Formats: sequence, C-alpha cells, structure tokens
Amino acid sequence: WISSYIKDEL
Amino acid sequence: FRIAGDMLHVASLLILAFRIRNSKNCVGISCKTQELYMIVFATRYLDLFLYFVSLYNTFMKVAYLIITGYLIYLMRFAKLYRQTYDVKGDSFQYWKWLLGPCFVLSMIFNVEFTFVEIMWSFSIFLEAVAFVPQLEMMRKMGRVENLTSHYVFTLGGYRLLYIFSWVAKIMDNEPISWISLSGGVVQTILYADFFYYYILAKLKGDKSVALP
Repeated sequence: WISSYIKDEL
Repeated sequence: FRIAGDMLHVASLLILAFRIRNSKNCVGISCKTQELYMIVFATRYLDLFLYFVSLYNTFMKVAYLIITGYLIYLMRFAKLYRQTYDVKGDSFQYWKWLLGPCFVLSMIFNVEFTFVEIMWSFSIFLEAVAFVPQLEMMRKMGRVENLTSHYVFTLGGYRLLYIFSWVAKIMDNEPISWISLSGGVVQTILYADFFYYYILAKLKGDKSVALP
C-alpha cells in the first residue's frame, strides 16, 4: 500500500 | 518559482491569521475552506512517515499543518473569535460536491493504485477546489475587505507560480506530474476573475475589492 514514488513538491 | 510560490503560500496563511487576530473577528472567512485544506495537507503529507526529502520540505509541511490547524482553532474554538464565525453563511455542502467527486477522480487517476498514491491524487484534486466555499462566501458578501483580499491574492498566486515552475521543468525536459499540473490549472482558473477585480481595485487605490 506504500507508493514507490518520492515527491519533492509541497 | 517553486520557492517564491511556497513563500506566497505561507504568507497567505499568516495573512489570514493576522487578519482574524487584528480585526478580532472572522467575518467573511470560510472555515470550511480551512478544513478542506487540513484534509488536503493531512492526505498529501502522509509521506512524512515514509521518506525524507529535505529539511525544507519537512519544515514547510509541518508548518502548513500547524498554521491551518491554528486557523481552524481560531474560528471554531477560540472564545474571542468563534461567535463571529458565520456558520449559516458558510453553508457549502462539501461532502457532496467536493469530497465525493475528488475521491472518485483519485480512484481513476493516480500514479499507482496504492493507498498513499490515491490519497496523494485525492489531495491534489481537493486542493484545486478547496477554495470554493470561500469563493461562495465572498460572492454572497459582494465585497472583500483589504486583508482578506491579500489573503486570496497570495493564495491564488502561489499555484500560479507553481505552474510557471512546471513549465520551466517541461522546457528543461524534466519529468512533471500531469495530475499536479491539471489540478494546478483548475485551481488557478478558479482565481482568475478574483485576480482581475483585485488588480482593478488596487489600481484604483480601493481598500476593499468589489465583486459583481
């Protein structure tokens, strides 16, 4: 259930 | 553009807190919009528990959550201000018109069908329309006073600067999120006519912004 994409925006 | 956008975003929240404390009332301010932002931040920043991006990101995320929580506290619970909150005027039914549709959209459009990604998409779609209860209140009042107008302007400006930052990324062939971009465009369009009347009023030197 955890995504594999890291997001760097707010 | 990113940093300038983030600074405008924080500024908008601080302006709103200042507006309430300074005038000792929250007339014309929609608490529902603030509650929607709280849901937006809570669902988007689940990643605080998953990975670390930078001290800046963590600090800003926590700041958004705390300031928005503080604004809700002022309007709903603080003795001095809660009587001035217009519960009846702030009547937009967001469960039906905003939360439901955004949830359906996020089930269809997401990067990956995982809980965290669906919540992230949901937060993007919800942020795009979270301002609707506030718009509805301003439409009813017909006039937006000075500090509130600065709040709306900076909050709208923040997403516009994010669009510039995405355009810059596209030109540099950097990947961008199409979900973010589409949400950001819808969000900015919602502010378009307010921008117009705001600039018109400020050019004339008016203290408040009249809406038709």
